[in-house]
Amino acid sequence: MNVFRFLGDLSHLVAIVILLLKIWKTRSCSGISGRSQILFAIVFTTRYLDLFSNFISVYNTSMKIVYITCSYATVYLIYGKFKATYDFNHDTFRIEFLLVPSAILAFLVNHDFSPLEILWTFSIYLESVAILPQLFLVSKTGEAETITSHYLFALGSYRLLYLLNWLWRYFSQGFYDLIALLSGILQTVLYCDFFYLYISKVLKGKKLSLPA
Amino acid sequence: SSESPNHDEL
Repeated sequence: MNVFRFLGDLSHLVAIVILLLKIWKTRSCSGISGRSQILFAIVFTTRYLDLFSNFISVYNTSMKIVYITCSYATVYLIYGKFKATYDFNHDTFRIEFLLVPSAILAFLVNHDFSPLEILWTFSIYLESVAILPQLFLVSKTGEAETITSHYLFALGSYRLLYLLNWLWRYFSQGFYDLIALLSGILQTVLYCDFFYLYISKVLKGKKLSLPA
Repeated sequence: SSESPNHDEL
């Protein structure tokens, strides 16, 4: 475990908790893409199926449980408790266009043709594009609440920190995983324009608004 | 690779 990976996990946890608190406290999921949250729940489910069969550490197991619990709780709040505030008019990105290619690619390009490994690979590919419905929603509404932009910044930073973690692991122990690395690069690239807007606007106290 | 890789990252 190196500092980049730890900060990455922390950033990911902060993002997940920020979102859950935002919805719970404001009792509203306006500006949040329920479809992206469904994709994240699928990512965690397919990636952590070895939760009980493959013990790595208390940290690893507890974080997996937190991620899975929070992601399902978020989906429940959006589609259950606060569905009256769900922006179904704008949250229209076709997630089958993300699920099907990720599944096909997982069968074609993986490290090991075993069920668990193919599901892990599927979760890596899906995670790299899972934020697209959310970014699509922000572009359609033309703006994002400040708390939502903090959520996106933390979420985008997590995989950027993981890229630094893989750089560190490559030079310190010769470890690399091309599937995770290339997917992580794509995932982070998708946030680039958001990062620019966040740093140039939100950090100056302005609201995040995309050029109409 | 023969052994299924052990993913120790989240």
